[in-house]
Amino acid sequence: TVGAVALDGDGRLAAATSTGGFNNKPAGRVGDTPVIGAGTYARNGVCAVSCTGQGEVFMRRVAAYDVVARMSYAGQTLRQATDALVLDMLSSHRIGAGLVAVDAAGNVAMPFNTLGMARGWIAADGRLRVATHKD
Amino acid sequence: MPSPVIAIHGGCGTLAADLQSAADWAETRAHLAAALRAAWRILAAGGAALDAVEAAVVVLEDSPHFNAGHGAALTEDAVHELDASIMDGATMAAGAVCTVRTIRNPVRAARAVMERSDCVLLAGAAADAFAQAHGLACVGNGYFTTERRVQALAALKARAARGTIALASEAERHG
Repeated sequence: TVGAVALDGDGRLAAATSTGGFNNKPAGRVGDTPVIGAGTYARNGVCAVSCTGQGEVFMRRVAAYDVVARMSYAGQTLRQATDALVLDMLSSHRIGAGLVAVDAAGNVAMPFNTLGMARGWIAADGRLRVATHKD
Repeated sequence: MPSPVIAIHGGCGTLAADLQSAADWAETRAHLAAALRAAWRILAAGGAALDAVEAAVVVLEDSPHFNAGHGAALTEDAVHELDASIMDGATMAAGAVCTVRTIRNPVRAARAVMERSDCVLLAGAAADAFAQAHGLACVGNGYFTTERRVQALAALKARAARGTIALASEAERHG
């Protein structure tokens, strides 16, 4: 699964996700990626989210929307909302999970509970960074 | 107004070093950087976040190192069924496709669904036909296949035949 989130100079937020699913998946099986609110979500003024991991759990938890809701209604920061989701995915569902998210102020969160997550970002300083493990 | 930002992922999991050669890892990182640059060119020129996320995902779909587009996992029937979505936070508009088999860049089809249909999600052969009707690049299903995925599927099926699939690692299961 691959995904991207962006904040532009006019303050607009967007998210996109694309996937092949998983190895040996049943024919017709669909995970969270194409389900708006589960694997992908964006709302101006709050944040944009793109998820990766075992899709069935993200669907049941409406995970991407959950991050937006935690920030909108519970006043959580991007970091608090995304950490809560990913760490809970591990403790409650024992599944590998990760996501990238950016909020309206340009803060970036990229939590994951697996050994690694291929990821990259360019923030306000314009510096390009990529990583694969907890490096 | 805030400074532009782009962030991407190429999937999470074991990413065990021994699953890929050093050259593969170097190319994986290079393709991540290429995706960021594709998005940043748009943002730095005052472009929209929506265009930036689509551009970044297209680069990753075209890379053999990620489970999307070229390089995607195989189903139990040894074919590719791909899913993608996109959402514009400014308008709450969204588009998605699922279980498509012939669209070279599924994220572009997701955007076409968002902008050129009344739907949010189109599925299967109808989504493939919609993409073709809207002039998107279409390919044979084999375009998405890589040797690594063929071997991964064979390994998992061999485990199933031996009755040891429960011992399969996360990397074997999900790729």
